[in-house]
Amino acid sequence: TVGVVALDADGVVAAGTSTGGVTAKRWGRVGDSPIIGAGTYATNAACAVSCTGAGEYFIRLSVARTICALVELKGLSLQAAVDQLVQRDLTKLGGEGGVIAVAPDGQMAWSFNTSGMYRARIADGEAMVVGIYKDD
Amino acid sequence: MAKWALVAHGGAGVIERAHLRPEQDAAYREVMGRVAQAGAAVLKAGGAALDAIEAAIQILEDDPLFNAGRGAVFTAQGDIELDASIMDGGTLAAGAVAGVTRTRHPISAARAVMEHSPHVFLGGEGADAFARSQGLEAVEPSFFFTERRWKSLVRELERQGLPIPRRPAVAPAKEDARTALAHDEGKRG
Repeated sequence: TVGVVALDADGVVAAGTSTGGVTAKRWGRVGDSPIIGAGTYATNAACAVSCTGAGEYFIRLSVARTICALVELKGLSLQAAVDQLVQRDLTKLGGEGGVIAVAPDGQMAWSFNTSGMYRARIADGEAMVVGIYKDD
Repeated sequence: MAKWALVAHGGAGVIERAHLRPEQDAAYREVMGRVAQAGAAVLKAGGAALDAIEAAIQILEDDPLFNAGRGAVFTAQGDIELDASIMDGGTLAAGAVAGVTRTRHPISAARAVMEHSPHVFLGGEGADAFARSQGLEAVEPSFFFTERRWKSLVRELERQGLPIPRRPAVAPAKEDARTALAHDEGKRG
Protein backbone atom coordinates (compact mmCIF):
# COMPACT_ATOMS: atom_id res chain seq x y z
CA THR A 1 0.00 0.00 0.00
CA VAL A 2 1.12 3.53 -0.71
CA GLY A 3 -0.29 6.86 0.39
CA VAL A 4 0.31 10.58 0.44
CA VAL A 5 -1.15 13.42 2.51
CA ALA A 6 -0.56 17.06 1.70
CA LEU A 7 -1.22 20.62 2.80
CA ASP A 8 -1.22 23.25 0.07
CA ALA A 9 -0.54 26.98 0.20
CA ASP A 10 -4.28 27.69 0.32
CA GLY A 11 -4.46 25.81 3.61
CA VAL A 12 -6.29 22.81 2.19
CA VAL A 13 -5.35 19.28 3.29
CA ALA A 14 -6.01 16.13 1.27
CA ALA A 15 -5.23 12.42 1.46
CA GLY A 16 -4.84 9.57 -1.02
CA THR A 17 -4.13 5.85 -0.75
CA SER A 18 -3.55 3.12 -3.37
CA THR A 19 -2.97 -0.60 -2.96
CA GLY A 20 -2.94 -4.08 -4.38
CA GLY A 21 -4.28 -5.53 -1.15
CA VAL A 22 -2.84 -8.73 0.30
CA THR A 23 -1.20 -11.68 -1.43
CA ALA A 24 -3.56 -14.55 -2.28
CA LYS A 25 -6.69 -12.68 -1.24
CA ARG A 26 -9.95 -14.43 -2.07
CA TRP A 27 -13.67 -13.80 -2.26
CA GLY A 28 -13.31 -10.26 -3.52
CA ARG A 29 -11.71 -9.17 -0.27
CA VAL A 30 -11.36 -5.39 0.08
CA GLY A 31 -9.27 -3.83 2.85
CA ASP A 32 -9.30 -0.35 4.31
CA SER A 33 -7.45 1.52 1.59
CA PRO A 34 -10.45 2.46 -0.57
CA ILE A 35 -12.79 2.90 2.39
CA ILE A 36 -13.24 6.54 3.30
CA GLY A 37 -12.85 6.86 7.06
CA ALA A 38 -10.86 3.67 7.49
CA GLY A 39 -7.77 3.96 5.28
CA THR A 40 -8.19 7.52 4.05
CA TYR A 41 -9.79 10.67 5.43
CA ALA A 42 -9.30 14.41 5.20
CA THR A 43 -11.02 17.40 6.74
CA ASN A 44 -9.74 20.91 7.12
CA ALA A 45 -11.29 20.89 10.58
CA ALA A 46 -8.55 18.50 11.71
CA CYS A 47 -6.11 16.75 9.36
CA ALA A 48 -5.57 14.38 6.45
CA VAL A 49 -4.66 10.71 7.04
CA SER A 50 -3.54 7.75 4.92
CA CYS A 51 -3.12 4.26 6.38
CA THR A 52 -1.27 1.05 5.55
CA GLY A 53 -1.56 -2.27 7.29
CA ALA A 54 -3.86 -5.15 8.12
CA GLY A 55 -6.97 -3.60 6.61
CA GLU A 56 -9.61 -5.43 8.60
CA TYR A 57 -8.33 -3.83 11.82
CA PHE A 58 -8.23 -0.38 10.27
CA ILE A 59 -11.83 -0.81 9.13
CA ARG A 60 -13.02 -1.87 12.58
CA LEU A 61 -11.29 1.07 14.24
CA SER A 62 -12.22 3.59 11.52
CA VAL A 63 -8.63 4.67 11.98
CA ALA A 64 -8.38 7.63 9.62
CA ARG A 65 -11.65 9.26 10.69
CA THR A 66 -10.97 8.61 14.37
CA ILE A 67 -7.59 10.33 14.20
CA CYS A 68 -9.30 13.38 12.71
CA ALA A 69 -11.95 13.27 15.43
CA LEU A 70 -9.32 13.14 18.18
CA VAL A 71 -7.66 16.23 16.76
CA GLU A 72 -10.88 18.12 16.10
CA LEU A 73 -12.96 17.20 19.13
CA LYS A 74 -10.44 16.24 21.79
CA GLY A 75 -7.78 18.75 20.86
CA LEU A 76 -4.93 16.24 20.67
CA SER A 77 -1.80 17.13 18.78
CA LEU A 78 -1.50 15.32 15.47
CA GLN A 79 1.33 13.09 16.74
CA ALA A 80 -0.60 12.22 19.91
CA ALA A 81 -3.67 11.30 17.88
CA VAL A 82 -1.85 9.01 15.43
CA ASP A 83 0.07 7.39 18.29
CA GLN A 84 -3.15 6.74 20.19
CA LEU A 85 -4.69 4.92 17.25
CA VAL A 86 -1.61 3.00 16.14
CA GLN A 87 0.45 2.38 19.28
CA ARG A 88 -2.52 1.87 21.61
CA ASP A 89 -5.78 0.97 19.85
CA LEU A 90 -4.47 -0.90 16.81
CA THR A 91 -1.83 -2.74 18.82
CA LYS A 92 -4.34 -3.69 21.53
CA LEU A 93 -6.64 -5.16 18.89
CA GLY A 94 -3.76 -7.17 17.39
CA GLY A 95 -3.48 -5.23 14.14
CA GLU A 96 -0.28 -4.15 12.43
CA GLY A 97 0.47 -1.18 10.25
CA GLY A 98 1.05 2.52 10.18
CA VAL A 99 -0.36 5.92 9.30
CA ILE A 100 0.81 9.27 8.00
CA ALA A 101 -0.95 12.57 8.64
CA VAL A 102 -0.75 16.31 8.05
CA ALA A 103 -2.76 19.14 9.59
CA PRO A 104 -3.81 22.54 8.22
CA ASP A 105 -1.37 24.25 10.62
CA GLY A 106 1.55 22.34 9.09
CA GLN A 107 1.96 19.61 11.70
CA MET A 108 3.19 16.34 10.16
CA ALA A 109 3.12 12.95 11.84
CA TRP A 110 3.64 9.27 11.28
CA SER A 111 3.32 6.25 13.51
CA PHE A 112 3.67 2.50 12.92
CA ASN A 113 3.79 -0.59 15.10
CA THR A 114 5.71 -2.73 12.61
CA SER A 115 9.49 -2.90 12.40
CA GLY A 116 9.50 -0.58 9.42
CA MET A 117 7.55 1.69 7.12
CA TYR A 118 8.80 3.25 3.91
CA ARG A 119 8.19 6.95 4.44
CA ALA A 120 9.20 10.50 3.59
CA ARG A 121 8.17 13.99 4.56
CA ILE A 122 8.99 17.46 3.37
CA ALA A 123 7.66 20.92 4.09
CA ASP A 124 8.19 24.55 3.23
CA GLY A 125 11.42 25.61 4.96
CA GLU A 126 12.21 22.11 6.27
CA ALA A 127 14.65 19.51 5.01
CA MET A 128 13.26 16.31 3.56
CA VAL A 129 13.31 13.28 5.86
CA VAL A 130 13.29 9.74 4.46
CA GLY A 131 13.03 6.65 6.64
CA ILE A 132 12.52 2.91 6.52
CA TYR A 133 13.25 1.39 9.91
CA LYS A 134 11.89 2.26 13.32
CA ASP A 135 15.13 3.92 14.41
CA ASP A 136 15.65 5.98 11.24
CA MET B 1 4.16 27.65 10.25
CA ALA B 2 4.90 25.79 7.03
CA LYS B 3 2.97 27.11 4.04
CA TRP B 4 2.85 23.64 2.55
CA ALA B 5 3.74 20.12 3.69
CA LEU B 6 3.64 16.58 2.40
CA VAL B 7 4.06 13.12 3.94
CA ALA B 8 4.26 9.87 1.97
CA HIS B 9 4.35 6.17 2.82
CA GLY B 10 5.16 3.12 0.74
CA GLY B 11 3.82 0.44 3.06
CA ALA B 12 4.63 -0.89 6.52
CA GLY B 13 5.62 -4.35 7.67
CA VAL B 14 8.48 -6.58 8.75
CA ILE B 15 11.23 -4.43 7.30
CA GLU B 16 14.50 -4.71 9.23
CA ARG B 17 18.06 -3.66 8.47
CA ALA B 18 19.17 -7.26 8.35
CA HIS B 19 16.56 -8.04 5.70
CA LEU B 20 17.43 -5.38 3.15
CA ARG B 21 20.66 -5.43 1.20
CA PRO B 22 22.36 -2.03 0.86
CA GLU B 23 21.19 -1.69 -2.74
CA GLN B 24 17.62 -2.49 -1.73
CA ASP B 25 17.76 0.04 1.09
CA ALA B 26 19.11 2.65 -1.32
CA ALA B 27 16.49 1.88 -3.97
CA TYR B 28 13.59 2.35 -1.58
CA ARG B 29 15.05 5.57 -0.16
CA GLU B 30 15.66 6.95 -3.63
CA VAL B 31 12.07 6.39 -4.70
CA MET B 32 10.56 7.74 -1.48
CA GLY B 33 12.71 10.86 -1.80
CA ARG B 34 11.71 11.29 -5.44
CA VAL B 35 8.03 10.92 -4.53
CA ALA B 36 8.30 13.57 -1.82
CA GLN B 37 10.14 15.93 -4.14
CA ALA B 38 7.58 15.44 -6.90
CA GLY B 39 4.73 16.33 -4.58
CA ALA B 40 6.69 19.22 -3.12
CA ALA B 41 7.30 20.64 -6.58
CA VAL B 42 3.55 20.86 -7.14
CA LEU B 43 2.99 22.52 -3.77
CA LYS B 44 5.92 24.95 -4.14
CA ALA B 45 4.42 26.13 -7.41
CA GLY B 46 1.14 26.90 -5.66
CA GLY B 47 -0.58 23.72 -6.82
CA ALA B 48 -3.42 22.04 -4.99
CA ALA B 49 -2.89 19.33 -2.39
CA LEU B 50 -4.94 16.97 -4.56
CA ASP B 51 -2.62 17.55 -7.51
CA ALA B 52 0.45 16.91 -5.36
CA ILE B 53 -1.05 13.69 -4.03
CA GLU B 54 -2.02 12.40 -7.46
CA ALA B 55 1.41 13.19 -8.92
CA ALA B 56 3.24 11.55 -6.04
CA ILE B 57 1.08 8.43 -5.90
CA GLN B 58 1.31 7.90 -9.65
CA ILE B 59 5.07 7.51 -9.22
CA LEU B 60 4.54 4.87 -6.55
CA GLU B 61 1.90 3.10 -8.66
CA ASP B 62 4.33 2.90 -11.57
CA ASP B 63 7.23 1.63 -9.45
CA PRO B 64 7.37 -2.17 -9.12
CA LEU B 65 8.97 -1.92 -5.69
CA PHE B 66 5.61 -1.08 -4.13
CA ASN B 67 2.31 -2.90 -3.66
CA ALA B 68 0.20 -0.58 -5.78
CA GLY B 69 -0.30 -0.40 -9.55
CA ARG B 70 2.59 -2.13 -11.32
CA GLY B 71 4.19 -4.44 -8.79
CA ALA B 72 1.00 -5.12 -6.83
CA VAL B 73 0.37 -8.51 -5.26
CA PHE B 74 -1.75 -11.27 -6.81
CA THR B 75 -5.06 -12.68 -5.71
CA ALA B 76 -5.40 -16.43 -5.16
CA GLN B 77 -6.82 -16.66 -8.70
CA GLY B 78 -3.67 -15.13 -10.15
CA ASP B 79 -5.19 -11.73 -10.88
CA ILE B 80 -4.21 -8.27 -9.70
CA GLU B 81 -7.03 -6.21 -8.21
CA LEU B 82 -6.28 -2.62 -7.27
CA ASP B 83 -7.98 -0.27 -4.80
CA ALA B 84 -7.55 3.46 -4.22
CA SER B 85 -9.20 6.43 -2.58
CA ILE B 86 -8.75 10.17 -2.30
CA MET B 87 -10.34 12.90 -0.20
CA ASP B 88 -10.33 16.69 -0.27
CA GLY B 89 -10.29 18.11 3.25
CA GLY B 90 -11.53 21.49 2.09
CA THR B 91 -14.83 20.22 0.72
CA LEU B 92 -15.13 16.68 2.16
CA ALA B 93 -15.44 15.45 -1.41
CA ALA B 94 -14.18 11.89 -1.74
CA GLY B 95 -13.75 9.17 -4.35
CA ALA B 96 -12.72 5.53 -4.31
CA VAL B 97 -12.38 2.48 -6.52
CA ALA B 98 -11.94 -1.18 -5.63
CA GLY B 99 -11.03 -4.23 -7.66
CA VAL B 100 -9.91 -2.42 -10.79
CA THR B 101 -7.75 -4.52 -13.11
CA ARG B 102 -7.16 -2.39 -16.19
CA THR B 103 -6.65 1.19 -15.03
CA ARG B 104 -3.00 2.19 -14.93
CA HIS B 105 -3.41 4.72 -12.14
CA PRO B 106 -6.14 3.76 -9.67
CA ILE B 107 -5.57 6.97 -7.70
CA SER B 108 -6.62 8.96 -10.78
CA ALA B 109 -9.70 6.77 -11.13
CA ALA B 110 -10.59 7.55 -7.52
CA ARG B 111 -10.16 11.26 -8.20
CA ALA B 112 -12.33 10.99 -11.32
CA VAL B 113 -15.07 9.34 -9.26
CA MET B 114 -14.84 12.24 -6.80
CA GLU B 115 -14.83 15.00 -9.39
CA HIS B 116 -16.88 13.63 -12.27
CA SER B 117 -19.54 11.40 -10.77
CA PRO B 118 -22.27 11.80 -8.18
CA HIS B 119 -20.85 8.75 -6.38
CA VAL B 120 -18.09 8.07 -3.87
CA PHE B 121 -17.17 4.42 -4.41
CA LEU B 122 -17.17 2.33 -7.60
CA GLY B 123 -16.03 -1.28 -7.86
CA GLY B 124 -14.82 -3.88 -10.35
CA GLU B 125 -15.46 -3.72 -14.09
CA GLY B 126 -17.74 -0.72 -13.65
CA ALA B 127 -14.94 1.26 -12.05
CA ASP B 128 -12.60 0.38 -14.92
CA ALA B 129 -15.27 1.34 -17.44
CA PHE B 130 -15.87 4.64 -15.68
CA ALA B 131 -12.14 5.37 -15.69
CA ARG B 132 -12.00 4.70 -19.43
CA SER B 133 -14.99 6.98 -19.97
CA GLN B 134 -13.01 9.74 -18.26
CA GLY B 135 -10.08 9.30 -20.61
CA LEU B 136 -7.78 7.65 -18.07
CA GLU B 137 -5.11 5.31 -19.40
CA ALA B 138 -6.16 1.68 -19.63
CA VAL B 139 -3.63 -1.15 -19.73
CA GLU B 140 -3.68 -4.91 -20.08
CA PRO B 141 -3.61 -6.70 -16.72
CA SER B 142 -0.16 -8.05 -17.61
CA PHE B 143 1.17 -4.49 -17.27
CA PHE B 144 1.03 -4.91 -13.48
CA PHE B 145 2.86 -8.27 -13.41
CA THR B 146 6.16 -8.67 -11.58
CA GLU B 147 8.02 -11.90 -11.07
CA ARG B 148 8.66 -11.42 -7.36
CA ARG B 149 4.96 -10.95 -6.61
CA TRP B 150 4.16 -14.06 -8.65
CA LYS B 151 6.70 -16.03 -6.63
CA SER B 152 5.19 -14.64 -3.43
CA LEU B 153 1.77 -15.85 -4.54
CA VAL B 154 3.05 -19.33 -5.31
CA ARG B 155 4.76 -19.56 -1.91
CA GLU B 156 1.64 -18.34 -0.10
CA LEU B 157 -0.71 -20.71 -1.92
CA GLU B 158 1.63 -23.62 -1.24
CA ARG B 159 1.66 -22.64 2.43
CA GLN B 160 -2.13 -22.56 2.49
CA GLY B 161 -2.46 -25.76 0.48
CA LEU B 162 -4.41 -24.00 -2.27
CA PRO B 163 -4.13 -24.66 -6.02
CA ILE B 164 -1.61 -22.63 -8.00
CA PRO B 165 -3.29 -20.77 -10.87
CA ARG B 166 -1.81 -20.86 -14.33
CA ARG B 167 0.94 -18.31 -14.78
CA PRO B 168 -0.39 -15.43 -16.91
CA ALA B 169 0.45 -16.26 -20.54
CA VAL B 170 1.58 -12.76 -21.37
CA ALA B 171 3.73 -12.31 -18.28
CA PRO B 172 7.26 -11.10 -18.95
CA ALA B 173 9.69 -14.00 -19.18
CA LYS B 174 12.43 -12.20 -17.28
CA GLU B 175 12.52 -10.04 -14.20
CA ASP B 176 13.72 -6.49 -14.71
CA ALA B 177 16.74 -5.42 -12.71
CA ARG B 178 15.00 -3.10 -10.26
CA THR B 179 12.27 -5.57 -9.35
CA ALA B 180 14.82 -8.30 -8.91
CA LEU B 181 16.45 -6.10 -6.32
CA ALA B 182 13.49 -6.35 -4.02
CA HIS B 183 12.65 -9.34 -1.92
CA ASP B 184 9.39 -10.16 -0.22
CA GLU B 185 9.87 -8.23 2.99
CA GLY B 186 6.63 -9.21 4.66
CA LYS B 187 4.88 -5.91 4.30
CA ARG B 188 1.51 -5.45 5.92
CA GLY B 189 -0.47 -3.52 3.40
